[in-house]
Amino acid sequence: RRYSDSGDKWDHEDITYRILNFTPDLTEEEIVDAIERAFKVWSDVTPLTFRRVFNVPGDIHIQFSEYDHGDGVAFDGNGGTLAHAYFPGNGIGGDAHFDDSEIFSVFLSDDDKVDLFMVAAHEFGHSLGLGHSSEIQALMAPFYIAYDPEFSLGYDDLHGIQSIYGINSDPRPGDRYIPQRPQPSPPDPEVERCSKSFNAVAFIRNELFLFKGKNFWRMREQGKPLEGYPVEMGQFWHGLPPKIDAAYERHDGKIVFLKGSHYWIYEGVDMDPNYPRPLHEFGLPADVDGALPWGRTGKTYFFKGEIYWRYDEYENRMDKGYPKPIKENWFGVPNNIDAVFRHYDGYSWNTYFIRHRRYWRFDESLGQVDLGFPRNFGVDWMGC
Amino acid sequence: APLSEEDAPSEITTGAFAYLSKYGYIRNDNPQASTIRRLEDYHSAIRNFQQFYRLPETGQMDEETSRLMSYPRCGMPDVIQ
Repeated sequence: RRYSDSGDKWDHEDITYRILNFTPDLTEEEIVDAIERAFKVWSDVTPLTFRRVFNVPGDIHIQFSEYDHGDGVAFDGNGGTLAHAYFPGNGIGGDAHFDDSEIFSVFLSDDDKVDLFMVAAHEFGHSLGLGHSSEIQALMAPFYIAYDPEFSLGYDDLHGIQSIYGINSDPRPGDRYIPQRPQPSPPDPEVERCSKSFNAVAFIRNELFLFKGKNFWRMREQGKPLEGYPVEMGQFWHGLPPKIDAAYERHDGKIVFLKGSHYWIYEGVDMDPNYPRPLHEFGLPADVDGALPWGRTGKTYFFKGEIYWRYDEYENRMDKGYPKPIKENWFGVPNNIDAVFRHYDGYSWNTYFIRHRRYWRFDESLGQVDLGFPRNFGVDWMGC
Repeated sequence: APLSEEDAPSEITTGAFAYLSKYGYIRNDNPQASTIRRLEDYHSAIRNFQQFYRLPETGQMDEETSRLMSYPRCGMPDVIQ
């Protein structure tokens, strides 16, 4: 026995829960599904049932927050603490808080992302009265366990929860929880449309081009990708490699693509001669995260990690005093972006920054990110 | 209150002290305790952490112990006061 219990438990078996808000990393459907799967881990092995309630108090309130979020136990930004939860009881008792500085994902075990199902299953163990287990492999061990498609509750966790609530008296045979992982299938670009971030986004000839892997989507109106897309980039821009880092339309209408330590220039779909050329000709480092042409000023901003440059396309040289820290002039914009683009919505120009599946709208007149951001890019832009 | 740099004995890293305190290994019931007392608390807290996770109980902030402390984790204490 390595589990610990808090001594607190619910005095009823039909537990209610309420989701107070959602992380912009995932669609609501993905979040609800991960939470349901996480509760099922415990309902499969106990008499407990879990029912979602709306607009009325529930036993367990679930929220995504950053830093200080009103319970006196502030979160610490990306990494470190991922979430916390409270043992059964009134008020905050049972509630589970997730650190929204993390990048939550589902069915992925990428190092830089946190699987919402695995974290939620652990936190709901606390919401039911379990403390941490010193069995390092147990779900209730305090350290994050990456998404495991074959996950099932270990003996220590099972023994712990059943010592509080008893066993599930009518287990259907083979009812032990196995996450219903989607069948592995070749990466379907249509699925990629909603489930992954983009390598680059560019506003070209008044249309939005969104690049991911070897494919791209086109869009004239926010939220309505054109029918018949994605299409392979190679069908348009011969000689261009997949997984580019950045792209933009230059003031003279030429299209610049950047990948790794090289860049390509195209006139429409035809590559200019003698390309690719080395990126250091711009005075840039090995590679960039994003490129942003600033209207007809001939200035182009390049972003990498925590810093950015401003390049003068007419003078063909980097402006003095660069690079600078992003946070110095782009208030609210995160570091390590995946893509950046400007878009005219028929009323005004805005600049948008994308990182993983979140995006931030930057108000150019105020010089800061608008309130209410980040939001989920797939939902707002890709019709997901 | 977490140790500040100036009053922590040289071998106590404030990050480790804060971690051990946050996750329940140090009963910070007497923030005014003497430095010696804090040093004793610190080493016994490391030993408790090592015992909890079946690491060699050296009482020292060795590499294996500090690596485990660096892993992303749940914010709830390990030791329920």
